[in-house]
Amino acid sequence: PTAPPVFQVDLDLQPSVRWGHIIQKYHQIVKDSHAVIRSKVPEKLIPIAEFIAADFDNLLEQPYADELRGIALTANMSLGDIVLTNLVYDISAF
Amino acid sequence: CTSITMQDAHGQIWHARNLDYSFTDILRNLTVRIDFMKNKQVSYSVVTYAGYVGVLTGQRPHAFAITLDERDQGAWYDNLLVALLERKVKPVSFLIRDTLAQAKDFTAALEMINSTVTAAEGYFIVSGANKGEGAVITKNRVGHNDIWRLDPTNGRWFEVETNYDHWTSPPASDNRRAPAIKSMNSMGQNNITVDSLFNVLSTPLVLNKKTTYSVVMSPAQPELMKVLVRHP
Repeated sequence: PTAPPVFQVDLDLQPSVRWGHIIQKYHQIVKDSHAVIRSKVPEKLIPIAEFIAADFDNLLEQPYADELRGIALTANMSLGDIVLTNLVYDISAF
Repeated sequence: CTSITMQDAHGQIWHARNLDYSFTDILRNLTVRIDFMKNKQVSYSVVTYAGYVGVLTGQRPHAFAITLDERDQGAWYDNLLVALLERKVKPVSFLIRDTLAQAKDFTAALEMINSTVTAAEGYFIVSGANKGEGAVITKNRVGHNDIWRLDPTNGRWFEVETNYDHWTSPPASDNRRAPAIKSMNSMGQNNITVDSLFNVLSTPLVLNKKTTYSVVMSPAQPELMKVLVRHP
């Protein structure tokens, strides 16, 4: 067993930038991981994630919408991919 | 997953959990501990995955700890879609983070979880900072939830939740509950420490190939929080 890295997330920063330092450090692994997860989740889940991403601001509460948007921007990934992995429990638990 | 809430012989509440999930190798590499800061103070601490803004494991110092175990129940597809469209529902990981951010104590945390409609069902295991404050909420998306509280005065000094309703027996093919209970009884209420709880979490079957990390917390002593990424 190994201890995981420890970070701080400053809630006094704007939601869109508060995860930037973590995503920059994990940029490539996050990108690679999302690709693997996307390839392995049931195909029928993908449209749900894309549906949510298309109406993102109306369907997800703040600060989560802006946090996810900031992560997508920093990681240079689509909102659909970020939504998929963030809602993977809720949309795949069954 | 396996989550355990318990009270030691001195009345201190502890919380132990293994998080088991698919994509295990990926998640091990993404596991991080994060302290969420407000006004330069730790507001709450969580264990999560880089890029995942929700929370499945967290602790609000001197207030409560909370973990989520998956509950596999019923149809989900339509409910999720309808719920999202109607904006009445919250992803469970967002509810846990909201609870850590807003609830001031164990009672408030229980109330918040109990009263919120969620996208998925789940087992919410909550441990407080005071005697007797431990419970497992078996949560439906809507309607009545089961709240199973610690009852140390009547001998129930710990509760083990894996991924099955506590009033049913787990299937023989996935019985992590029995070895966890055996290990807890073997340890005993007088011998609860961070190390002894990691021994419980390392019991075969409780620790398994899908375990990504183990956590021990005690909300009354937040500095005891210890996290290990597992490579069984």
